[in-house]
Amino acid sequence: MNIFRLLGDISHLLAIIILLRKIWMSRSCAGISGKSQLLFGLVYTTRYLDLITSYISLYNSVMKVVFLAASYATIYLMYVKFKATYDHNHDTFRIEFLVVPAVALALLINHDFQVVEILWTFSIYLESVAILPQLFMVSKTGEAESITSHYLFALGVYRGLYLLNWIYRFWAEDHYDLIAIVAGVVQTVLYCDFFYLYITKVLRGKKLQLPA
Amino acid sequence: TTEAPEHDEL
Repeated sequence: MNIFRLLGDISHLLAIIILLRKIWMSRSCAGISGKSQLLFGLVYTTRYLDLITSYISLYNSVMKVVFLAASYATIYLMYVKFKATYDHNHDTFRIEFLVVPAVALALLINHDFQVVEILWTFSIYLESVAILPQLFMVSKTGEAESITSHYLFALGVYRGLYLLNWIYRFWAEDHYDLIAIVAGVVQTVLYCDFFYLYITKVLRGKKLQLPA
Repeated sequence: TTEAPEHDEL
């Protein structure tokens, strides 16, 4: 464990808590893409199946359980409890365009052709693009609430910090995983345009609004 | 297929 990874995990956790808290306190999931949340649920489920098969550390296991529980809770709030506030007219990204290629790529490019390994690989590929329905929704409505922007920023920072973690691990431990690194770069790049808007608008107290 | 590193990250 190094500082980049720890900060990355904290940022990831913070993003999830910001989102859950926003939905719970406002009793509304307006502006949030349920499709992105479903994809993240699928990402955590397929990646953390190894909770049963391999033990890394108490920290690792606890975080996995927390991510799974928080993800399912978010999906429950969006699709059951506060279903009436879900803005599905604007959440129109076709997720099969992400899931099908992620499945295909996981079958083609993986470390080992075994069920748990393929599922892990699928989760890495899918995670890299899972935010697209949310970004699509923001671009469709042309704006995002500040709290939604904070959520997206924390989520983007998480993978950015993981990139620093991978550079550090390559240098300090001779450890690297090309699948995770390439997908992580793609994932971080997808947030770049948003980072720019966040820094130039939201941090200066303005609402995140896209030019018409 | 390459050698799989241990998946010790989240």
